[in-house]
Amino acid sequence: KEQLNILASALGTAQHHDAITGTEKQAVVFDYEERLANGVNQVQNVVQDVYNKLMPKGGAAAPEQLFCTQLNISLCSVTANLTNLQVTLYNPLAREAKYYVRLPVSGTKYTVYQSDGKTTVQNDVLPISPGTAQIPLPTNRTAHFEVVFLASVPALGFSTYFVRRQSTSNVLRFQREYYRTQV
Amino acid sequence: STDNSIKGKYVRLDFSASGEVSSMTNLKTGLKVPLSQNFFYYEGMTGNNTKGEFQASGAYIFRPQKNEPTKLSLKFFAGIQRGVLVQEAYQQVTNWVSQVYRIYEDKPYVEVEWTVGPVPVADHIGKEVITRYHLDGFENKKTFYTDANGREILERVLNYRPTWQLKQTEPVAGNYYPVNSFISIKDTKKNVQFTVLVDRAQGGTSLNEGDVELMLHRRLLVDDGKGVGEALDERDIDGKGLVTRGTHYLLLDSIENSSRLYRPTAQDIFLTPAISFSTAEVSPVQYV
Repeated sequence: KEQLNILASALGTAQHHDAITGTEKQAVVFDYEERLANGVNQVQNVVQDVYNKLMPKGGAAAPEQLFCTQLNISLCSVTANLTNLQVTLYNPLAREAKYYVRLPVSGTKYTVYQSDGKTTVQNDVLPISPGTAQIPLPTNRTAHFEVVFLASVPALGFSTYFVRRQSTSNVLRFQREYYRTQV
Repeated sequence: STDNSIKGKYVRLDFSASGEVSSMTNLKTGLKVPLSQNFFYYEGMTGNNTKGEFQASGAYIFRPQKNEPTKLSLKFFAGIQRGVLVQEAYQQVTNWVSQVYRIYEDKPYVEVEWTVGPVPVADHIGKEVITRYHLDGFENKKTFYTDANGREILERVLNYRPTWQLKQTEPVAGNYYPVNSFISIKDTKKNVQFTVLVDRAQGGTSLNEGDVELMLHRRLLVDDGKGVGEALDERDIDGKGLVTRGTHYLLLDSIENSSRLYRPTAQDIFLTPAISFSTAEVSPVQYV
């Protein structure tokens, strides 16, 4: 509860009309950002606690959960270089969610297994978009592709998918058409 | 390839030879409309005290210098990627504006991922960047619809207020309304509704027949004098202007069917699954 309250408090502070509309001074923007980031970091611990509780009694604790907050610009150090990854999705909707997961990766061929660990699901591997590639970053990108698959998550529940990199292959599994038309 | 289109099970988007969007088709109903989309920017009003026009465009006030925005023409079409689950088309508009059109196999919408920034201000002109979707021949009769925080849908009529006699002095800004969840236009004669869902609150309007216009990013150089005391010129820690990225979701259907599409889609956008990762070095079967 204490950990959740840090985010709740930051969100409460950010209900001020200046935070809602963006009419605050730049220094205040930085302060709101710091408070919200602290809150999000704390809530990640809570997610870990919840998954630990969901594991069978007497069994192992849930593996350490890692988070990527920059997936919208195809940045994630966790997924970028890994060959064996578990992706857990929690669905806050009160109905089943069908969600296309996009993960930045450096390989070009992957197998994705459903939550039973046996059944494979279709995936695409696409290069990250040229617009994303040109976003200035403090460090170089290690992931130049994105693996995409459709996840199905039950209402107010979670699913785990397994993403495994296949042996290195330069044959991309998509049809590429490249044409630059100067206008 | 001469096939300049991307599609899924429910929707198709066609592009012209030069890479501009030309039409959108609902593959379930066969409904097809001519669609174009362009980026523009309004020059922010800097204010002029001597002429009594002191009010500048800023954090509180949107006040363009001119009523017509400057168009940002497409620089080049950077190709199409076709996967089994998703098809994507890439547009580079300027060095600081790019866009991805994306259609997933199983989704009824077109996803438009726009990236804007850093907005250049070396010419000392503050810029307010918009995107404008346009359906040619569409008759929405100066009327469009926006939501109130995802709840009540409100009818907006150009240069009109339902409870008082409006004397419009700001032809652009005076018709901008908050778009929290979506904005839509309807052609009752053709029974077509075009809806744009947003991933964050934005300003939006429909200034011309068949238009849906949304404000994406603002970078201004003058304080609007309403209390903040700073120009709306947000920068990163290195002092560069911000790069902003967001997504629009385009839906096309009949008027009676549209709410069946945009309501669940809005829920999906607002409450996306929370993703976390683990790297236990065990096989999937062992993990289970």
